[in-house]
Formats: sequence, C-alpha cells, structure tokens
Amino acid sequence: RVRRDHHFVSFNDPLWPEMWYMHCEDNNSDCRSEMNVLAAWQRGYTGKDVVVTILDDGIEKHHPDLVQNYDPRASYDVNGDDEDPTPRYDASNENKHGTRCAGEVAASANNSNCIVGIAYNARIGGIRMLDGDVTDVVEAKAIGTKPEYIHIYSASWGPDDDGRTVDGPGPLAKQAFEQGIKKGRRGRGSIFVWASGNGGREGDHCSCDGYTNSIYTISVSSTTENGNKPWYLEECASTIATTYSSGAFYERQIVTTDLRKRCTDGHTGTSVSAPMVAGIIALALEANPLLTWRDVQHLLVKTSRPGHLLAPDWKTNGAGRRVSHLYGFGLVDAEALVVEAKKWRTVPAQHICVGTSNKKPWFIPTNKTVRTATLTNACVDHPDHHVAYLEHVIVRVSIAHPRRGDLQINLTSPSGTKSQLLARRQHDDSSNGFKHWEFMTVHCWGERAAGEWTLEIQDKPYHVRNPDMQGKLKEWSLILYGTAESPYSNSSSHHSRSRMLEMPSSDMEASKAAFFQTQMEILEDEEEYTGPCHTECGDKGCDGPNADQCLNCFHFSLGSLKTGRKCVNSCPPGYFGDTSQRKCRRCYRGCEACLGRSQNSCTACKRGFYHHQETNTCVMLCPAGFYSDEGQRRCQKCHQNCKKCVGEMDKCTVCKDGFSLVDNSCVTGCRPGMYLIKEPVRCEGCQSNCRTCVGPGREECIQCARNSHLHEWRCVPACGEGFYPEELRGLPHKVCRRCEDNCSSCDSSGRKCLRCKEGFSLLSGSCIASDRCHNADEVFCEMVKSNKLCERKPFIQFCCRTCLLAG
Amino acid sequence: RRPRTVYTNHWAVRVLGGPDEAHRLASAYGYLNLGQIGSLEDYYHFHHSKTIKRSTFSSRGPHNFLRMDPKVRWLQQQEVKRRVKR
Repeated sequence: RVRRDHHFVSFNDPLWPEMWYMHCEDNNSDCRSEMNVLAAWQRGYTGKDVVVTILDDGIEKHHPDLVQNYDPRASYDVNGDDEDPTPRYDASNENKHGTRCAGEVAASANNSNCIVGIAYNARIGGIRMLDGDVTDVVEAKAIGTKPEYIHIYSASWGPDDDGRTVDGPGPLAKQAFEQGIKKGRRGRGSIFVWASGNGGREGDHCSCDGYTNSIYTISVSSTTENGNKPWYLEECASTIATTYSSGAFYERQIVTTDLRKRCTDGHTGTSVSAPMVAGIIALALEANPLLTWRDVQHLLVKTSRPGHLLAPDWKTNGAGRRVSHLYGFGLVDAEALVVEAKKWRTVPAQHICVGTSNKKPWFIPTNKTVRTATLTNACVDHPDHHVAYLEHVIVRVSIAHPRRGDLQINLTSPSGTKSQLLARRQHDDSSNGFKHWEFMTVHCWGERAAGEWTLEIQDKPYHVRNPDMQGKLKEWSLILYGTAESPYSNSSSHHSRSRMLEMPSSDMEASKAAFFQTQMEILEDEEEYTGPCHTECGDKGCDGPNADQCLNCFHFSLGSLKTGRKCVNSCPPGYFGDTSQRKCRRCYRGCEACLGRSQNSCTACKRGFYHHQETNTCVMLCPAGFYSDEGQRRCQKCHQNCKKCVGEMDKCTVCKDGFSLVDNSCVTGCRPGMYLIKEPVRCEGCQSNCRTCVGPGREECIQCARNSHLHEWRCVPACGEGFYPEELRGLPHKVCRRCEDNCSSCDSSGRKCLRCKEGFSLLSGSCIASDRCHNADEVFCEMVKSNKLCERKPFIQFCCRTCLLAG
Repeated sequence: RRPRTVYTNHWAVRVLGGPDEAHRLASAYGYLNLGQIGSLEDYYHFHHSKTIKRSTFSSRGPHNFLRMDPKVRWLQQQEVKRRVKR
C-alpha cells in the first residue's frame, strides 16, 4: 500500500477514476499504486520526445484519445505494404488489439476521453503486421521498422500458448532483433518489450516461446489487483518484470482505448502488461535518453520489487536480488526507474562467453533425474569475452524424446541459484524433442559467472509410455552474457545532479512544474521531532520514537535506505555485525552465520543449504564425493570408493573408476571385457565384440572392442550394406553411419557412393535412377549443360546421365 | 496432430550487389521485388505471382535457378507462422 496522493490534481478523462493501478485518490477503496506512475509524473516525466510503436493488428489513428500523440513516422502497414496502419474493420472487431495496447502507452491526458496513458506525452505509432499471413519476412520487417526513429517496440503476441508449441523467431527476425539492438537509437539499441504469454491454463511455459525467451526482449508478466497469479500467467526464468493486469471477476480490470473510438475495460491477459512497461520505459528514456538497451534491462532488474506479489518460489539469488519464475524481479516501479535512470551511467560493454558444447550423450531414464555439470572459468583467459558479472544465461540443448511434455529442466548456477528452464507440459505430445533450443534465464543476474553449473533433466511421464523409448540429452552448452567489471561501479550521483540542473524550467510543461511544486510542499510540511528516542539510537538523535527513526545507532543498523533502516542490539541470522561501521551486513547467500561477507566465510547454513567444511561455503547441492547431511546441514564425505553417494557415506550411487556398484556399495570392479554378477559376486565375460558391458546380451555393450563397429547399438565386425564406418574422437571403435540414399556402399566420408542399389546408376559419386529422362531432347540437354546443372549435387538427377550419354 | 507447414509464394533472398542487382535478378527469374526486408541490408522480399499462394509443398521449378545464381547467397521460401494475440 502507498501513500494517498491528496495533492494530485485529477484528470477529467471519464475512466481515470477506474485506473486503480495508476493512482490512489479514493479514500473508500484499497490503493494499488505500487507501480508509482503518478510519482514519476510528479517528477516531470510523461514520455515527451519518446517514440513508441505497437507491433500488432494496426492502430486506430483517429481515435480521439490517440490522435494527439499519433505519429505516422512510427507507423507502417506491413500487411498492406503502405504507410497507413489503420486496422481492418469487421463485425467482430477482430483487430482491436493494437488500438487497445496503444492506449495503455500514450492515450492523451485531460482530454475528457477514455483514459490517461502511462506515457501520455509520448508519440505512439502502430505496425500493422498480424492481419494476414505472418512469415519470417513479415516479422523481420516489423521488428526492423525505422530503428533510428522508433525507440520502443511493444509486442503482445507470439506462438500459440496452447502448451504444445515450441517456436520462435526465424533467421530473419533474429537478425532484425540483433540489428535493432546494435544499430537502433543511434547505436544505443532498440527496446523490445514482449508479453510473456497467455497459456497459464494450458500449462504453457514461456521458455517455449523464442520471443519472450530472447535476451533482446524484455519479457513482462502480470499480477492481479491482489497480487495473485492470474489464470493466464505463464511461468519461466526469462521473465524480467511484472505489471498489474486483469484478474478474477471479483478483482478490478484494466481500462483502455478501444476500436471505433470507444473505451473498454475488456482488455485482458498479459498483453496489457507489455505496453504498460513500454510506457514506463518511455518515462525512463525521457529522464535519460542515453540509456542503452542493456541499461534498461539493468534498471528493471534493479528497481522492480516483489512487494506483495504472491508466489511460492520467491528466492534471493547470489547477487542478493529477489526473483521468481512468475514475476521475474517483481512489479515495475516507475518512480524508482526514472530516479535511477536519471543518474545512470552506461554499463560496461557486453561480453559473451560461449562454453564448449557437451556432446556426451546421456540417456534420460523415466522418473529419474539426469544431472550433468560443467565447470567454467567464464573466459577469464580471453579479455574480450570474460564474464565476471552475469546478465543473461542461455543453455542451448538438443534432446531427443518420445514425449516432449514430460520433460523438466533446471539449471543451477555456481552461486546455487536454481532456475527452472522448462516445466512439464501436459498437452505437449510432440516427439520432436528440442533441436538447439535456447533456454534463457535472468535469475542469475549480477552473480559471478565462474564455477560449476549443473543441468538437471527429469522425465516424469504424464501417461504410461513404452519403457524402451528413452529420451536422450544429445548436446548442451552454456552461453554466458555479462560484464568483466561490476556494472554499477560507474554510477554517480554527481552525474544526476548536473543533469537535473541543466534542465531549464522553461522546458517543462505547466503541468510538470505543478507536480514539482506539489512534491516540494509535501517535503516542507514535515516538522522536527523533539520527543525521546529509542534505546538503540546513537548520539545523533532521531525523527521519532521507533528504532527505525534513529539518525545513527548505538549498536548496529539493519536494512538499507531503500528498504528502511532500524537500529538493533545484535544482528539477526543471515547477517554479521560490522563493528567498524556499526552495520549489520548480509552474509553470503545461504549462510545463516558468518564471519564476513565473502562466500567462504560461512560458519552455519540456512535451511536448504549445506555447509561445506573444506571451503566454509553454503551450497544447495553438495559436490561430487560428498552427501547432504540433512540433520547437521553439512556436506559429509562419501566412502573412499564412492564417486557420489546419497544420504549416508557408504550409500554409493556412482563408483570411482575400477569399482563396481553392488547394492549401494562400491566393490572392486571387473577388468575390461568382463561384467559383474551380484550373487555370488563374480566376473563373467562380455560378448566377444564388446570392450565393456553390463551384461551378457548383445545390446548390453557399453563400448565395442577395438576392431568391431557400433551399428545401431550393437557391436558388429563390419558395417552392413548402405553404411560406412566412421571414427569418433575418444571412442576406441568405429561407428556405422548411413550412406547417402540409394548407395549400397560409400567412401569414408559418406558422401561419395561407390556402389548403387539395384535400379540406380553411379554418376560422379551419386546414385541416380536408371530410368529417368527418356525424352530429353537436344534443346533440353543444351539448357542443362549451359546452366552447369550436373556440377551441382542437388541437380545430378536432372537428366545428367542421359544428356552426357547423348554427348 | 501437428499442423502441416504452409508455404507461401513469397521468398526472402540475400543478394550481393545492392538494390539494382536485386531488381535485375527478380526480373530475370520472374519475381516481383518488394524491396529490402526492414533494416536487413542485402536481404530482399521477392514475390512470385505464378506460384500457388498457399501450399503444403515447398516450390521448386524456377526457384532452384534463382538459388543457383552466383549473386544469390541465400534464399528461403516463406512459411506461414501461426501467431496469436495475447
């Protein structure tokens, strides 16, 4: 709840009283003004000189609430290939969406019409691109419309939110995003704001939408008036921030402009949230037009707040930021954003550290968790790529799986922050798996990048599946984005002060000046306190009787300027007393007690963390060779023969080399070519073609013998017809690969056929059908020869043999 | 059932040599050049009126000849993407 704004002069727009998410004037109802838009206006920011466009089904440019701010230069009709983005009118008002979104951003204020936009002095345009076939070209044209002129693009659409679609931008749209952030706004980067998704009821997950999941878009989710999860909310780790939106029938709705010059309270879903954030960013760009696209994301991360938003998964990441899969870093705070924007110094250059691809295949057994870790130094050896402080993290994976919806994927950072990259999706029956799909998380923002990253994949079937059909993690890699230096070391209050003074008061509109005065009056109304201070207050006195009103502290101060400070006798769990500064300082994440701020100063750990006595750190997962002792919250060592164990020191799950797992114990293993039988414990020989195996069967080989070949999961002396042997680095044996179509044998590259199947003839290393081109005449062959078709492999079937034989 | 891919009679073509060269190529192979694709340099939007407007099969025919032209670095027949307002 926030202070009621008694000094604020109300607007005459008829739906202004219904805009509960913007202001708080009604003494008879609860206030929900935590987005602090009014306070940002009172500081003088209303979006002036900022250009926003809505990528959607058009914009009603003559709507009386939009006409004043409508900007034809920020508009285009991609569907009709002309300059006019007016929507196509039909009986069902199908194309109302863009007009509704535009109102949220820049409906005019005090014009006795509908509502007041968040950036009511910004210029607003529309790109009409959803009213026709949407293709990669259409999307690239829309995303790349006038990047030097348009500052902010707001999109509230995407692939189907049906819980079974995995789709994202094509190659052109991807390039358009990249061009936008590199060259848009004179090199500062276009700002792309995206609605995170509406498929909550369908169990959809926004990580399956490549637009919201992109590092170039600001993915925005929604909360209801009471801070609940709306029915349409999709969860994912790429959501950065949240706004209020529509809720249940007993909660208040959002109002905006509507098609046919009308107003509406029927704009629902997460699509409201993207233009709201676009409007708030417009205020920030007015405060500081030099902000880059990454500055804007940093600002949102820094200023958004969990507030009263209800989510079961709020957690504090390794950089001390509260984050959730429902709401990202929380509700946007327009005032905090403009205040920070004003004094912001551009963050250091973005570095990208691309990890090596882990190509070791892992089968994913049903109802089990596959856990694979990678250790990275975050490219510390390459100064241009070194990432010390994280921004976005991408995990690129390829997974084969008989039912994609049964998969759940998590990533744990070196600081122990666990992001859910993918939740199970009940409706996704696809067997396509994921092919080089990029899952993105912002949950590690600000953390240190170097260390061990752990990927966990679980296969929990919704329905009974064929047990022989297992999923396989084929490949995964990490892409770390961030900076080599601390992104906030450049911040300077001097910068903000000098910029404030530079602004001549004549440049301000009358209404803005009035806001400033209002605020000044509030400050001047304060009176000096002369009563007794709290016993924990120090010698400088206080502003009131409570411990949070001291001007300094006798023992320790707890909290910050932003969250509020109070004086305490001793520091609570999770903090340590800094006696020189008389402050309670936060222990490193996960520490319940510590001797200092660093990661390795922990002496006891919070619930959910375990104390690693060798490093004095608190970790969520004990490293290999240790198990989690729940009672003592410690990592205890496994038995010396175990590589990994669980619950007890001799309850092994993985053995060290040379040992075999028998009933949770690691016993001396069998030599290569033998496998272990449990009762009585003895070693038996593998199949003759196996080097190592887990049993006597032909399909129980793990590795083939040196002279044999792996052919469709069996070890065979030679590859069959239509296959060729290929050497793979790290494997002692060769693997049989399929030759090109119609070859019965081929060379070691697999590309050149040596013999053909029946009915095909060998020509230039390819097998072509023998019965083609009976009717090729001289003119036709001349065309084939003059275009050199036979020199190109895709056209070798193109009558080449007939024409060559014909001379 | 998974929806089938729907191919259109629009192409994205990467052409070296600037807009004049793109225009020349489009004319030579029977396309209409609808101009550069947004802010992507060297990428042009071609339309072929004699190809079926929406098809579940990708088109070949003259488009393979365009692909073979040494000035063409990349070519992609446009597919309809299902996009939903939120």
